Amino acid sequence: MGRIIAIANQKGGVGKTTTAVNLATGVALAGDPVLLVDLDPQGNTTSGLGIDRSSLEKHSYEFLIGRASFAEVQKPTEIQELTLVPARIDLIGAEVELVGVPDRERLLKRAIEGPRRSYSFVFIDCPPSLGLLTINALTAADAVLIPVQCEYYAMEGLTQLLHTIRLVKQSFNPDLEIEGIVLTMFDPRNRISSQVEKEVRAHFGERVFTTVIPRNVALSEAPSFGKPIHLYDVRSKGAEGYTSLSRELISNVKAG
Amino acid sequence: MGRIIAIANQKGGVGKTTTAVNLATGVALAGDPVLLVDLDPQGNTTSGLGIDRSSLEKHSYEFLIGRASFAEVQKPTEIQELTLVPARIDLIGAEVELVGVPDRERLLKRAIEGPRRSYSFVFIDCPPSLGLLTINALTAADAVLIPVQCEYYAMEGLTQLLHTIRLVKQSFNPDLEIEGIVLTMFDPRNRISSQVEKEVRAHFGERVFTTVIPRNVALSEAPSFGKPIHLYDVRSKGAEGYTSLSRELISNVKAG
Ligand SMILES: Nc1ncnc2c1ncn2[C@@H]1O[C@H](COP(=O)(O)OP(=O)(O)OP(=O)(O)O)[C@@H](O)[C@H]1O
Ligand SMILES: Nc1ncnc2c1ncn2[C@@H]1O[C@H](COP(=O)(O)OP(=O)(O)OP(=O)(O)O)[C@@H](O)[C@H]1O
Ligand SMILES: [Mg+2]
Ligand SMILES: [Mg+2]
Repeated sequence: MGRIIAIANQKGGVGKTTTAVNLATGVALAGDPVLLVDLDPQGNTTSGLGIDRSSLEKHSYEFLIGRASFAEVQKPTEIQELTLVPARIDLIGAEVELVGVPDRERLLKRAIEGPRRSYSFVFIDCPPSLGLLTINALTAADAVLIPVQCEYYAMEGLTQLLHTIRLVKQSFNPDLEIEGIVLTMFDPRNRISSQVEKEVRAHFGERVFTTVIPRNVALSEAPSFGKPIHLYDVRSKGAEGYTSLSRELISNVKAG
Repeated sequence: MGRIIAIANQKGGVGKTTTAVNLATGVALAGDPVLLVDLDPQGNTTSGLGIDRSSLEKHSYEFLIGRASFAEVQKPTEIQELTLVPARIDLIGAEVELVGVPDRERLLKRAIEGPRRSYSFVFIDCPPSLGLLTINALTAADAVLIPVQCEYYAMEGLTQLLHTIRLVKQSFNPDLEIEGIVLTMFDPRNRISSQVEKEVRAHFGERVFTTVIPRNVALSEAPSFGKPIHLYDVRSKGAEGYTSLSRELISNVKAG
């Protein structure tokens, strides 16, 4: 029964998609069957895995509202054990179109109930907002993984996100846990990076992954080739970082 | 009669807030009275100018819905000619709370009608989404300034944003223009940077500012001191970039 992990942070550009694509790939390469759901209308996870968004007939919005089955939306990727539910721009309408729908926060939870059984992990890439799509992901998830860029503004947003997680726990999903906080784009030349690491570890202690993802140019080049980092440059510091994070996640989950 | 410029891009982390704070400061230092409206619930523009968000009684949400006057919300900054309408987290409720309100897209346009007369420029910092807050900014604005990070994913989102701008032009604001596209976080060591610059200039020609903002560590340090770049490190490449962008904007606007 797959563990569902939402990758969320309303601060923009902190590495949600980069973490979703490369962590899901790292876990799939370790042999576990993985499902990755792109819930961001920007569809960066979808193009980051080389899938042409304009050619999609069915995608995550139709899956969310029950107009397409899992079989119709799922797409294989270049990684054998990794399956994707892709996103298209139509998802953008969800926030407004679903306002009147009863139980609109639980649509994804219901849609994913069946498919999750065939995967060890289900990752969900979220948009940079705390709107209905992210709420759906937090309601469906067992846990939330929070990428935090090693920058000042990214740290500021953490309190707001933790507050929202508490609200979702109270109203929609009492079992929601924090899988962990992962520091991203760490640049040893930038004094802010070490300051942010120090403050985040001081505040959140054990909940911060030991693995820190470095700023690494290969990670920003890989998406233009539609490849996860392991296929683009497996010897890069970025690939090392996400391989280490995948291992750490698997061992944390196995240790329960 | 101040020119209202929305700073928008639904892609996260592309430099909207950094551009809002430092462009508004650059223009104010050139002698023009400037108003800066923070319309992002994250409130990064507000903290980037050193204003303590928890101490605010009235802020941009109450100004938007007419529960607070401009006199009550406006805040002076360390820059003489720069005034701020600050944001607080309450803004986050706007997207849902305003769904039933008639003319909810024109709330900002109405609220800003009077105050704009005492400024040469009004800049609006938008959240990373194409929801109601960004639609309000695009409806109130004379023009939209689009920061584009020199990264692959940031380029992908441009088509979506231009599509939304066309929709706003058709339904709410026929006079809306594109002020320009500004390339941000340009890093000459990263081959993606020059690729993105080449493609964006090829596609958008004249509409791309000549000034390119370099990746510069001082720009990411300044917000932790609550200062615009000109007060934090006026000799930095970041300060040079935004001073040049301010001059270019002023001369474009004066040339009409
Ligand atoms: N460790 C890293 N080193 C270098 N570049 C990175 C790294 N992580 C992410 N990037 C680049 O930084 C940009 C932002 O990352 P990404 O798009 O994954 O963030 P996001 O949180 O998903 O953004 P959004 O809020 O728009 O969804 C992208 O262009 C990405 O390629
Ligand atoms: N030219 C630059 N050089 C170095 N760092 C930069 C530059 N511009 C912005 N930054 C840093 O990059 C991060 C993202 O920038 P910023 O927060 O301004 O983007 P944004 O588009 O406003 O993000 P959001 O989508 O969350 O509103 C911030 O930590 C900022 O300090
Ligand atoms: Mg993303
Ligand atoms: Mg911002």
